[in-house]
Amino acid sequence: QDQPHSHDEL
Amino acid sequence: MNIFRFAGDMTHLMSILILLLKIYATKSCAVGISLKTQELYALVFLTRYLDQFTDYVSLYNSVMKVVFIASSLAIVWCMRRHPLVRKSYDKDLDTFRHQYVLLACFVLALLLHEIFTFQEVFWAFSIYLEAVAILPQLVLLQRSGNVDNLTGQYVLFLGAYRGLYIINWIYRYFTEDHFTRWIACVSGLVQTALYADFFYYYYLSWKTNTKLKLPA
Repeated sequence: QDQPHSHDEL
Repeated sequence: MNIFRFAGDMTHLMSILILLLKIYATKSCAVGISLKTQELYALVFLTRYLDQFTDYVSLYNSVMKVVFIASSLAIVWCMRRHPLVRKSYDKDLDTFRHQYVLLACFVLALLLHEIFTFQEVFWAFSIYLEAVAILPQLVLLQRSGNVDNLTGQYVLFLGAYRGLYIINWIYRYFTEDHFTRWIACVSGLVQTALYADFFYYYYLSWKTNTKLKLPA
């Protein structure tokens, strides 16, 4: 599930 | 990770390395490089990657974060401390008032963020700052009135990075269930618009074979 505060981009 | 994001990261990295290698090889930044833009980018990476030790995403992400921070700091170091490069920097042309931009981005980050925590506010700050960090560079180009190969390539690769990231977001929007990241996407669009504007005038000057002139 996507967490809104997980920043997976650079 | 999709191919668009990867290509975006690579063009981003290329833009920074081109600049760093050319400054280092020619021992000069007298080609219209804005120290203020470079300092803003270094600050962007430093404030965005505060999560380096708390949130692990992938080895790729962790390594790239270190590379981006180190290479952007190396450019700033060269322009500020290297005796020859420092001499070639014309600060009278680099007049953009970046203090106001920093303040505006910080206030915006305090107002608009995903979660009100230290890391998240600075993450939002870095996103807003990246969107406008190219402005001192564009103002410098406008004042100096010429765009040489180095600066052209640099801005070209940066523009490619922005364009690829937008394609990446469109791709993710259609392939992922819960892809909502308004802060990054809206700021990214603003940033890309700034480049699009630059490219339009770049194209005009190339087509008419005249010196690049950006409107005031």
